[in-house]
Amino acid sequence: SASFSTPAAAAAAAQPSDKTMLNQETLQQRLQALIEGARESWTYAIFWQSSYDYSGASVLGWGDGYYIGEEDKGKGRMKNSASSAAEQEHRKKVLRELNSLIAGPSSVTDDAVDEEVTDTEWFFLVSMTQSFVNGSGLPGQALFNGSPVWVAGSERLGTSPCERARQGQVFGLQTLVCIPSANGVVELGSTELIFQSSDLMNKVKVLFNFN
Amino acid sequence: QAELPIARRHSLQRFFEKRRDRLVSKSPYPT
Repeated sequence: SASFSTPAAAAAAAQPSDKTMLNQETLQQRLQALIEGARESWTYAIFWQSSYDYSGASVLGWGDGYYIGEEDKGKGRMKNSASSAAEQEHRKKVLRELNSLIAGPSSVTDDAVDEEVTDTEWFFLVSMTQSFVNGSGLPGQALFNGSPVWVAGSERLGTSPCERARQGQVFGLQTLVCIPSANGVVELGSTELIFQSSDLMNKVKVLFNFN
Repeated sequence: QAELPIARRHSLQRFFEKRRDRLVSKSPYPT
């Protein structure tokens, strides 16, 4: 994916000429521009796509995600997983299976699959299996109320009524943010403590208000 | 073999690409 000097440049470059506004490529570019251009150290960004299930209930499901991790920000340290050896084996097994789904069952398993799977990588991967119905969960609340949800602090995450927030805390997050946008919700997570900023809200507005 | 929805397939492909990049960049040995 391309890199952009500013979120506005990304939005301009990502502006498609037809009406396929929410295609995967532009989503990825917007998510990348959002967190790589940020002053704060975000670990990942996810776009939860709004749709309706067979019964007409509103559902937020996986749209796309961009994982940057903790080590890419030049802090000279690696976040090691707090998980047990058995848990690591389980994660690697799942990663191998996912890799074979993408690359084919006869593909050679490479080192990238067998390396340790960090807690935040695992949280990001597990997120792909999740959805939020009728205003449930942190992303659902943000969409339902039409206002951002910003949870900063390990303790606040750990005592949140939302399971996703508690799960994030278990996997090392300190900040979880959900911002409603056109057709969905933008979620950002970080292992660092980040307090609410209007700068981020504005970036989301520029990059994700598709109209 | 299970089928992945297209959005998740694309996201996973990029996740693996980025993971390889991260692991190469932190390796002390040239590849």
